[in-house]
This record gives sequence, C-alpha cells and structure tokens, in this order.
Amino acid sequence: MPVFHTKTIESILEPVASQVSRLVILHEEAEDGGAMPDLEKPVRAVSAAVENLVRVGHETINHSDDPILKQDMPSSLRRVTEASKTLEKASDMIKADPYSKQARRFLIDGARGILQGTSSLLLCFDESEVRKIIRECKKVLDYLAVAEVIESMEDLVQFVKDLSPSLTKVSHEVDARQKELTHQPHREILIRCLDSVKALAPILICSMKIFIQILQQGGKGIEEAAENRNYLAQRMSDEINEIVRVLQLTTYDEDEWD
Amino acid sequence: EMILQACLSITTATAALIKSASVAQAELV
Repeated sequence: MPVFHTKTIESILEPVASQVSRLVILHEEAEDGGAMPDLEKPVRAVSAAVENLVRVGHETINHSDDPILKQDMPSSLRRVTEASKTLEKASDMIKADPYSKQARRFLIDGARGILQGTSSLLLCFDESEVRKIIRECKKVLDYLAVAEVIESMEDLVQFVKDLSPSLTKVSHEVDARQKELTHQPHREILIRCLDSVKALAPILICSMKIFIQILQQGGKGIEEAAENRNYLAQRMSDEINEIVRVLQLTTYDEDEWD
Repeated sequence: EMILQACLSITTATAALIKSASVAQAELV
C-alpha cells in the first residue's frame, strides 16, 4: 500500500490505489478470464474528468508565477491524458471482444497510468504550495539578517512593522501545513520549531531595545547586549531554516509505517 | 483549489470504472 505525505493527497489517491491493486490481483487470479462487461459508460466518465483536469491544469499553469510548476505540470497532464486514451482503447476492444486479454492489459495499464499521472500532478502542485511557504520563510530570514544593524528606536519600530506580518503569515501557513502532513515526526518538528520562533520573537525585540538603550546611554555593556541580540537572531534563523528543511521532506520512516 | 477537485473527480471515476471491471472478474475467482 503506497503512503502519501499529505492528508489531501491521501484522500484523493488512496481509494483508487486500493482499487488498482485489487484489479491486478483479480486479473491474476482469473487468468483465463471470463467476459468483461461493457465499460463504455465508466470509461467515458473518466475521459470527461480527465478533460476537465487538463483544462483546470492549464489554467493553473497560466496563472502560476512558479517556473518549476510551469515546467513540471504539463508532463503530468500528458501522462493522465495518455492513460485515459489507453482506457478508451480497452473499452473499444472489450466491446469487440469481451474476452480480449490485450484489453485487460490496457485496462490495468490505463488505471495505473491514471493513478501515477494524478499522483505526479498532485505532487507537483503540492511542491509549488510548499515553495510559497518557503518564500515567506525566506522573507523572515532576510528581516532577521538586518537585526544587527538596527541602532535607533525609529528603525526598531520599522523592523517590527516589517517582520510582524511575515512572521504571522509563516506561523499560520506552517501550522496549516503541519496539520496536513501524514508523517508524525515531521509534524512534531514543525510544531516545535514554530513554538520556538513564536517564543523567541518578543525576546529578540526586547534584546534589540536593550541594545539601543545602552547605545544611547553611553555604551557600557554594549558588547554583551549585541552578543545577546545576535544569539537570539541566530536562534530564530536556525529554527526557520529547520522549518524550511522539513517542509521539503516527503520521505517516510519505513519502520514506523511498517 | 479547483485542481484538487478535478483530481478527485478523476480518481472517483477511475475507482468506479475499476469496480465495474472487478465485479465481473470477482465472480470468476
């Protein structure tokens, strides 16, 4: 049984994945085979759904600003279209000869092709969604990189104004993503990192404020204040980088799934 | 997202197709 790394992908693919496995087993067991029923109607339904996906897929490609999605998605759409044609061929052959072994092979190949093509398309779309979250994480990293050069209260206020919306967005998006994941260890890392980021943000701002106050009061203890601020900014950056790393993981701990 | 809905329509239709084909085969096994 294949495993899927998000609940959405699992809910879309899992029912058809188990049906394909069942079909293969049944055809192996009934090797000599009996007459196949007329499959014209259900095959037509698949073809119509594929046509709709191709239309929606091209709209997604045209409206996306993600070059990787634009590059990868067309081949997934072609794969699904080819699989649909294979199913149509199987249906025509069954109509002519309900005992045709070749038709059964086409039926299995077509169903597998639909599963693989849809799976690859969903992955392509999902990876693009992940890249959107990563882009927002990178914005936070860019803001954190300037924490060291803030030397006035006005600049600190602007820093907080810039950082807060991105941090809120990252927080919401990463939280939504962790809820989507099927792999528990990845979810736990994202939750842990997000909690750390949320806890560190006000402490970092406070440390920056202390640094500015010391600077304005003559500078005694300025080195320690700068060190403390830099340490906190680095800790936050490390947590964000870990979030970025885990967001890109799609592999599974086989032992746990076993 | 429309693309997810479109994918779900395909897998639902394919599952129904396989079910139709499998019923006939299951009777033979």
